[in-house]
Amino acid sequence: MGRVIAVVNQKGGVGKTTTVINLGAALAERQQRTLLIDLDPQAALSNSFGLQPDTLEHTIYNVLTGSDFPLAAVIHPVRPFLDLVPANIDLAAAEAELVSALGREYLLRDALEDIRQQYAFVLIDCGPNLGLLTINALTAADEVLIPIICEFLAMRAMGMLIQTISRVKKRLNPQLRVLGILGTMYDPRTIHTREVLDELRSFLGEKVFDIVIRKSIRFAEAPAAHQPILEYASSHPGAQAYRDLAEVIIHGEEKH
Amino acid sequence: MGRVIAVVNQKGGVGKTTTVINLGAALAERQQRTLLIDLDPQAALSNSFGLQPDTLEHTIYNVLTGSDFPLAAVIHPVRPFLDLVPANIDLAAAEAELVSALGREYLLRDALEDIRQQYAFVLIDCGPNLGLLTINALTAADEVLIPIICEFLAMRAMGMLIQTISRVKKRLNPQLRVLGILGTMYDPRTIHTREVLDELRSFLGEKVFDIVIRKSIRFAEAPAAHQPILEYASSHPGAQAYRDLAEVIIHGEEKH
Ligand SMILES: Nc1ncnc2c1ncn2[C@@H]1O[C@H](COP(=O)(O)OP(=O)(O)OP(=O)(O)O)[C@@H](O)[C@H]1O
Ligand SMILES: Nc1ncnc2c1ncn2[C@@H]1O[C@H](COP(=O)(O)OP(=O)(O)OP(=O)(O)O)[C@@H](O)[C@H]1O
Ligand SMILES: [Mg+2]
Ligand SMILES: [Mg+2]
Repeated sequence: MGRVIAVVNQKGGVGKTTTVINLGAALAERQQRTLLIDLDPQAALSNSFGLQPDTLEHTIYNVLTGSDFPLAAVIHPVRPFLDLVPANIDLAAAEAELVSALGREYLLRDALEDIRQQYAFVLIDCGPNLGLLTINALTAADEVLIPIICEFLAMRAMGMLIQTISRVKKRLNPQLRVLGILGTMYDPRTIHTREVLDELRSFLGEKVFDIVIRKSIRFAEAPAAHQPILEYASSHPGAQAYRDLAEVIIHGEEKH
Repeated sequence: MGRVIAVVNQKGGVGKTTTVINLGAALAERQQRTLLIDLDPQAALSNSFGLQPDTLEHTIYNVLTGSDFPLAAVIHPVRPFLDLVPANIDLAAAEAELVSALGREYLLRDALEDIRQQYAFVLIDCGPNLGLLTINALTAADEVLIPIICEFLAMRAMGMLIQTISRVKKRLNPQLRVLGILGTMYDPRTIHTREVLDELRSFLGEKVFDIVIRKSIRFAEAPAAHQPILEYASSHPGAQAYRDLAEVIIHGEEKH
């Protein structure tokens, strides 16, 4: 109950938001009550479900920066078994505002305390950085899911990411563990991506999911329709891959 | 002389770094003396030329946060006519450190003052955000080059980006102008990307370059070899596209 998963990678455009949308939708489809939290001022997650972030008076920003502003007040149901806490550009100010707040890394964890048991899963979409908001996500989480693209410039980011996770584990959240690393936008026809994925598996072994999300333009089209790919292209292999991932995460094992 | 171009887009993974590498290499190939500045603590640009950011004692961080630490002291020649000012993870602390510095948006501009006339072009690689470092780049620049990928989630970022550029123009740098918008990772076979590009052209007209950089795995492979694509795959259409872009930028016109 109440498994909190931070979806993190400081490299840009590796499929964090796409993973939160579609893993979230797949968990909800399996009747696992799921909360999605948008922790990126760019608010792509919020936008992808048709919310209009700029029109929202209250978002996760108010929860983190207010005194006793309850998370429950900004929960939007978006699908059966699927709720969303939105963000908007206000959140861009949060990092600077909170830099000297007491217990500044624990704000999200504290806010989630009364809420997390109402859900089977909480997924947190982080922006492309390792700043205070992402640290809050890692401090609140039980597990970290790392989407990656199998390309050199994206691979380099892993070192700093692993180091940050170790530091949070050591100083802020000893329970934190890596749930797994998910290859996204994979194109099996290119040798480079196959080589990079193989290299990743040889270094990080079991932590890399067997499931890999293949490249498909349907993923780019779906948010324009304000739908997860599970609705937009329900029988598409990409939709099925996220369903498989949901099964693996629910049941905690993957045959390798 | 001394045209400073900020390469900016807060959306992650849209080809900012790839554009700085390859436009820079193409300008240098045309004997335009070019300086590349890495303004991203993730230091992908620095890495792509084979520098080892973690081993560097001094980087752009020291220039921005030190008193009178000269930019000249951190300039590394990387190719004929091509120099690089590296970054590393130290820069991650800069945003917080500089938030209350006097004239905090002008630090890069001041640092460039004595240097810019020694170059035909200065290209600044920004990270995926619109924070203080990016604002410094926009305040120091004459022009902004915006790489974009033709997908819904990446398009949404344009609104906030245009707004930020307008604000910088209004309050900090009235000379700032948009050099152009460059479609990257374009796949002509997908209707979605064609539609998004067409929509972009209809909204922003002449500001969108006719030149579009097509998707090719060679772009992902080249940084692993620590080479621009102009060396790694010199006759590749992607290399030629960046050469064409350099010509257009040097001569200031593009037939539409
Ligand atoms: N499997 C896939 N195949 C093709 N396109 C994809 C796939 N997954 C995601 N995309 C597209 O790639 C782009 C980047 O994905 P996404 O926005 O999810 O990454 P991100 O890591 O959240 O980016 P950011 O760092 O900017 O937050 C989006 O346009 C998205 O629609
Ligand atoms: N035309 C292209 N075709 C295929 N792959 C490309 C192309 N341009 C860039 N790439 C690859 O796409 C990934 C993202 O590109 P890049 O790192 O340049 O984007 P970025 O905007 O600088 O990302 P960030 O926001 O993380 O700084 C990299 O692995 C890069 O090698
Ligand atoms: Mg995202
Ligand atoms: Mg980059």
